[in-house]
Amino acid sequence: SVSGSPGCASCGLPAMEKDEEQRLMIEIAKQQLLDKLHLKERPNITQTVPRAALLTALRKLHSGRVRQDGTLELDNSLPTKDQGYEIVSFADINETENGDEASLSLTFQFLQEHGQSIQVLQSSLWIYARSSEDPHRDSRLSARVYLTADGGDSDSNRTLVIEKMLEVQESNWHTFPITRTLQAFLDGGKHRLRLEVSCDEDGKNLCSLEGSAHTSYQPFLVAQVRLRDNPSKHSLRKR
Amino acid sequence: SLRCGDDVTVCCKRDFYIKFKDIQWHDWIIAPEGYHMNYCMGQCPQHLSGSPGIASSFHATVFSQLKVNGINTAASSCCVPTERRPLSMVYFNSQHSIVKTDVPDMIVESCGCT
Repeated sequence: SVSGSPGCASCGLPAMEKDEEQRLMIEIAKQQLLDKLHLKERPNITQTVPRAALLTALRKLHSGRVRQDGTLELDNSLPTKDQGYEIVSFADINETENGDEASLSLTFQFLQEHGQSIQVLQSSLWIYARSSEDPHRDSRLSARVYLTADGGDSDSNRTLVIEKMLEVQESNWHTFPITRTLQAFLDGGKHRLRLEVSCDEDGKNLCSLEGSAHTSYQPFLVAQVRLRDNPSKHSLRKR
Repeated sequence: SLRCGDDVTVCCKRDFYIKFKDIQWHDWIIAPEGYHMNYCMGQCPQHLSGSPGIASSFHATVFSQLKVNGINTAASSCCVPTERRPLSMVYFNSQHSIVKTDVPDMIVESCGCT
């Protein structure tokens, strides 16, 4: 109150009851957070990701620590100068047969707002490969990741993205860099990214989830992205 | 920088913390547990203008010059944030992907008079 008149001197709001003021502040906080996260409304979480898978992905993504007040301290933190994002996306999974190769078909959903252009700084696919059951076999196995065009399983719709030799003496996680693939996908404005992963050992796919006792081995995609400046927007530089 | 008590007179920082669980947002926000939406409030009488404020800003420099020359200005000094830090968030978006971002300048650490 200024010189005895109750309420806000500058904005003219009348004095409020404590509870009313509290409610208003919470609404302002909610709106501010949604605005900063470029969300129109709070996301509705209809299907929960298995907690084990979530923890595994977060552990892989965040090698950093959580401070007392909840902020995450990251070793590879994005420069706070421009707002960037790190995304972990879990796939919808199908086991498919392609010729004589058993492979894992993964579908990731992405939704981009119109006019928004995203730059992929880095992206990788995390796949858990079981160990080979044949002790006499060479401990290295060729793993291939294909990009599948929408609506087709035949070979003609598959493009090899990366091929890599995996150590399969022990079951373990493996990463496959797909930065350029994801960039091309997002630039194309599509929504569903379909990848096929084949780690074929005599017709058996060591990268499939079949037989893995634990859902924490669910494959996931990690991406570090930032909103690309809109070239049409006129930007001023202050000197 | 002062921290506001119950009676607010001079420019200070009011702590304001929202727990996401209390507003049923903890299902989609994984971390942190809440948001420190601190804000600045209180008066900036003339003798406080510029302390500890945004001394480096053009605005404050002009004020200092006017004061030094004894020119009484009608303009008032405002209580504003002088230090802010980012808020790191990890949350689910509507496609059930997990997103981690550092939102700059979200948490007010201290306040001062311009």
